[in-house]
Amino acid sequence: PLGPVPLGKDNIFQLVMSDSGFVHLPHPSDSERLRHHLPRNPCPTPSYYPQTPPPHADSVEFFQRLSTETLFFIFYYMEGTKAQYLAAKALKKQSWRFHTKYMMWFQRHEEPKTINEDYEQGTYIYFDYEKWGQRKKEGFTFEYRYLE
Amino acid sequence: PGMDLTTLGLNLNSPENLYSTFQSPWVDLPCRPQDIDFHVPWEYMTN
Amino acid sequence: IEDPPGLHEKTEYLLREWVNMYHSPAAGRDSTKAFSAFVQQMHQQGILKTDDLITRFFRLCTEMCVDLCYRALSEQTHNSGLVRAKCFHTLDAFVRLITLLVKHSGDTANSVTKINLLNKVLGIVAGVLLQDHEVRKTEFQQLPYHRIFIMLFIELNAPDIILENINFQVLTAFCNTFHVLRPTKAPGFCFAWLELISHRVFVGRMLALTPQQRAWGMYAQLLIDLFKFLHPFLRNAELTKPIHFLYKGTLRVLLVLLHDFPEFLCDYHYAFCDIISTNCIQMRNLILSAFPRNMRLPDPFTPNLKVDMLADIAHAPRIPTNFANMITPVSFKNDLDSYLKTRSPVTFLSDLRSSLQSNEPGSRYNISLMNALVLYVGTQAIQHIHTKSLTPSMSTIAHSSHMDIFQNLAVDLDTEGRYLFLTALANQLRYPNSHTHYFSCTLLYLFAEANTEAIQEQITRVLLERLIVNRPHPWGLLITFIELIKNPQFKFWTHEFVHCAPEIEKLFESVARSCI
Repeated sequence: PLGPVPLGKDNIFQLVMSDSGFVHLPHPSDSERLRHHLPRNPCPTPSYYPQTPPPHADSVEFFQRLSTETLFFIFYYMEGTKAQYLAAKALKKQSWRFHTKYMMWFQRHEEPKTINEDYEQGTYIYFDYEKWGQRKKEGFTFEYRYLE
Repeated sequence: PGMDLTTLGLNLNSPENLYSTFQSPWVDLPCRPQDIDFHVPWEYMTN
Repeated sequence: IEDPPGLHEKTEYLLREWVNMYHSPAAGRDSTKAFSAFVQQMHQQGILKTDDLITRFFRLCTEMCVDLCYRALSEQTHNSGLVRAKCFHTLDAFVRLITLLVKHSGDTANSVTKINLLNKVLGIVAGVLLQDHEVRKTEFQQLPYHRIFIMLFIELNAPDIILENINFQVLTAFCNTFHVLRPTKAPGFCFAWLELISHRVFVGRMLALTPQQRAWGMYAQLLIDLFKFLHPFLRNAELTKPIHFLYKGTLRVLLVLLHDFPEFLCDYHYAFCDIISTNCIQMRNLILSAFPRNMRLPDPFTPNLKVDMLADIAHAPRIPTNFANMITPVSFKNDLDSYLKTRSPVTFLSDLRSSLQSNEPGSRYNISLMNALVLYVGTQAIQHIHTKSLTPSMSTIAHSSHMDIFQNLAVDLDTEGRYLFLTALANQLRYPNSHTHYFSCTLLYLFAEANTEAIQEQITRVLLERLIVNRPHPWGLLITFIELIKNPQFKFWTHEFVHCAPEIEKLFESVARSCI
């Protein structure tokens, strides 16, 4: 309603510079820590694939519905992210416990045969991240100083 | 008439805050949990 | 001034050492082990001996990091992920070094030394950026600077007792730096700049986590910087693709603020609307639509809504901007106060138009002065009415020195001036509060008392242009327009301009249908 105003020299320069800035736009990964295992890798998918995550995909309740193997994958391959944190929370709700020395998740297979102030001993299931599978360990001593 | 602001990729009816998952002014999707850097316990940094 | 001989080589050696140490598994938690060893090396090389050497060290490091990025960006153009990883390999290490030096500078409790060092480093990075921007011009790359600023901000906002104690000063330091690098000064950096100020960690700290809203003013200044940059381009309405992209990004950010921090938009609406181009109707509506989260707005379409009975209209909104001080020169302000008090001299009214004029290219009126005058006179009027134990209404706002000024402006200004005047009035139509109610009554009063149909048409046009854009629409705008078209006192539908063309008639009918 007030009509256009001819742009000054400064404004023309600003347009030229913003044009060149537009060619090298920031990428979302520029504001994230380096993702060593799963860097962003945009890949075109058919339009009938879901383009957005399901609703409430960032809640503990959603993570609790994922399989334990998925949770382990997220834990080990998305470290330092909210996803890892939620995966750990979901695992704990399913009675898994993190052993800080072996860096593995353990779950009691049965009631421990020995429990005292410093440790518990019995049969456990643990997830071996190197062999990528669950294993059973009998007579294992879980020292509480290594309990996360 | 301006833009339909509901098409900018923000859930304006969300009961939760939008800023905590705001990815970028140039992207019309919020952050996924794996996009958000988090202060996890040091023991979790297994790598 | 030349760097001392050998400093460049020493710095390059130290930077390379640190990058290796940072990435080594032996670096320890948060690189603390590596840092202890590295500081010894810095001492041995004499880097920490004087302030001048420290400054030169940081400048050289910054330049080396930036040069490395430019080389990487020019070498591999097909795999941006690899290029970024290469750049961040060094940049992230440099940022960690800065963080640790700031954190451990001086005694644990001594925040002054830490903040001084942070300000020094931020100033150096900003200086290198501006020089790079000046020299390389269209070849300038935002990436290295964007990465340094965002990772440094995130690291300095980690949960740590030492950093928590200096958090507000850290925020201040970053805001000052971002203001120095605002888009009008570094337009080649504008996209990274908006990404920085809208980052979730930055927004969270500035608007949510800092107690007592202490950082709100600083954040508002950054948004003002953004609006100032966009202003000349939005004013001309024909946007280049990059500017349109920036505008759309700005709208996204404003939507987040409207959703999460409406009280922030409420507080600073005056300052924002003062700088947003008058034709940016939707963006302005977005800001004016904000209302406090604890408020329940009555449906403006409620039949027989008694606005003057609402409890909220007794309360004035908070406006931190000192708009009274924006009425200049002081002599004009004194004359204004004198007229408001005594209704003299009468020449004040006839001189008012020339006081509002401007020689600035693009506008024959001083828009900031107009806005300040309107809000000041209106708030003085509300105060005056309250001292008489009355509330603003069509009858109580009339026959006062305040309304003299408003009526004089409506009649005496030309079309352009009157448009700016009416816009200033309409900018106060927001959520239920005393300003919304007073200015709503004022617009309706001016309509009713107008001595020419041209004034009534222009009032209608100012309201209508805000209604026909896409949502959101401020509550006060809706109730004012509904009152105008519903209340037989205003004889709205009898005016010729309502029927001046079939399209216009259809438009009014359509708006009326959606309102009624």
